[in-house]
Amino acid sequence: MARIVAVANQKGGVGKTTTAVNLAASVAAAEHKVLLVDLDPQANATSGLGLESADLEHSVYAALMEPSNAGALVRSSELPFLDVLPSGPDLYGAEIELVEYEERYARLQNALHGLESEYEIIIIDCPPSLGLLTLNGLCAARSVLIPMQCEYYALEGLSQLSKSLEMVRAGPNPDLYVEGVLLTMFDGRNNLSRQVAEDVRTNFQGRVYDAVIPRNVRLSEAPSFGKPILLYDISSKGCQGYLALAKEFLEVPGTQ
Amino acid sequence: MARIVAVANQKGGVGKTTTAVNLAASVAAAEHKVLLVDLDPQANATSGLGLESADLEHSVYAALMEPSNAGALVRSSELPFLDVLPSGPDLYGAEIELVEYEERYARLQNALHGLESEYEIIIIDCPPSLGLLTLNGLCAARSVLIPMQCEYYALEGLSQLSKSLEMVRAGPNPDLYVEGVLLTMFDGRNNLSRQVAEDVRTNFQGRVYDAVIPRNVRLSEAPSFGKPILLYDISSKGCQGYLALAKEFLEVPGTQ
Ligand SMILES: Nc1ncnc2c1ncn2[C@@H]1O[C@H](COP(=O)(O)OP(=O)(O)OP(=O)(O)O)[C@@H](O)[C@H]1O
Ligand SMILES: Nc1ncnc2c1ncn2[C@@H]1O[C@H](COP(=O)(O)OP(=O)(O)OP(=O)(O)O)[C@@H](O)[C@H]1O
Ligand SMILES: [Mg+2]
Ligand SMILES: [Mg+2]
Repeated sequence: MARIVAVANQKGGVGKTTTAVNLAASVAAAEHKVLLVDLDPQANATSGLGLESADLEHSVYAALMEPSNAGALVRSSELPFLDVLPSGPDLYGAEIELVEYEERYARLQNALHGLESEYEIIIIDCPPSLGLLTLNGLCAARSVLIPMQCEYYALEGLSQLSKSLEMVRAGPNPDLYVEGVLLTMFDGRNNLSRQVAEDVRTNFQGRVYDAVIPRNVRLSEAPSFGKPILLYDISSKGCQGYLALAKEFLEVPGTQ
Repeated sequence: MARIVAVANQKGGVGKTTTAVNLAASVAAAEHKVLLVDLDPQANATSGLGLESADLEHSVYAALMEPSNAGALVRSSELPFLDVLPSGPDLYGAEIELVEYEERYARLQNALHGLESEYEIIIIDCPPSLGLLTLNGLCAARSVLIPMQCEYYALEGLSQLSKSLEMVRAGPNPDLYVEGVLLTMFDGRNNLSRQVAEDVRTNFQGRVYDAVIPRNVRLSEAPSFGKPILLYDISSKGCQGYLALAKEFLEVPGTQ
């Protein structure tokens, strides 16, 4: 049974993709077999690892429409222990199409069934919404990792996210739990950052990672070279942050 | 006929809400009658102006379901010339519900018909997606303002956004044009910022505002006080950026 983790937060631009890509790469560097599923039509996780975005038949879209297909769609990345189930722009249409499908929340869950035996860890990058794509991610996962930008609007969104997780737990995925909350783009010099970090630690007692990702321009440069931070600038503060996260992630699988 | 502008970009966290709120407030401060429509279930534009998010019957959700209702849902803000059509979390359900409705792209357009005579300018804050809520915003608007964060992933998303605008122009709203592209969170000290800004100016010849919004922590602090930057810190670089934008916005209504 693979450990399946959804990286989700409906607030935009909080570091979901940066976290999914760099956590997956750091864990793969420690020689654990990892699959990264890009469930966002923006296909940022796909390009962040240097892959071209996929067309209709070759992206996660095809796996949602025909779950038994998923294995054939997986691609390798530059890192030997990291594979990717890529996304592409056709996924934009999927949200509307999925409304009419049977088991519309369980399409990804069914698609990953056939893959679980090949991977130790499966990480799902979700889009900035609470629509059917994200709900598929939350139903396929056993736990959710919440990147949390240290800003006011992001803080406001946490209560809505918690409500959605309740809804998923009450319905299609009763065992879903919060793996951890990761503070991202933290800037210790700025009051707002510190204040938000304190609020989050109070709201999510005990489930906030010790690892904190600082605001670091190297993290935003790396995707333009199609590389995770580990292969772009291993000595950067951003990379140190994600290596610390990977260590914590591997130590405590998270229980609820 | 009011000037109706959608602030849209499917990339998350690029400054859509910050732009919608602060442009609306700056234009209202110049005594033009403005309505800000919050079309995002996150309801950040609503709270960014100090208003409580609305429940089902009192939010833009009710205007989408019953367009003739819209006038009764409008609320005033702290600024005399600025009103708000607020959002609330119930809007999350609207995207799925709208799929089954007649004229599912034109619900907001119909709702704003009755309001146009009361306002000179209507600004619509869109969510980070290309689903039915954003499509409603793009069909109700006559032009679109694109906030563009000076980062790599945001640059990648521009071509998808252009395709979606083409789709809207080919279908329900043939006259939609790009009012302008606004560079946000610009940091002149960083190569990536300058490079992205240059790429954007090449891609969108002549339609990039001269006004550039610098990264400025005061902009991210203002929403925690429920105030636009004008009322929070008028001397800040962020405020100067949005006042310059408002001036440009009012000078050239944008033509194609
Ligand atoms: N710690 C950091 N320091 C500096 N820049 C960062 C950091 N983390 C992410 N970024 C940059 O901030 C932007 C937003 O991050 P990212 O795209 O990962 O967020 P997201 O939550 O996946 O966005 P979306 O909601 O669009 O999916 C990107 O341009 C990214 O490169
Ligand atoms: N120029 C700026 N300088 C510093 N911080 C900014 C700036 N513009 C916006 N912010 C902050 O960055 C975050 C993202 O901005 P904002 O929420 O306006 O983006 P958005 O595109 O509306 O996001 P979403 O995709 O979730 O709707 C917010 O916390 C905001 O306060
Ligand atoms: Mg992302
Ligand atoms: Mg917003």
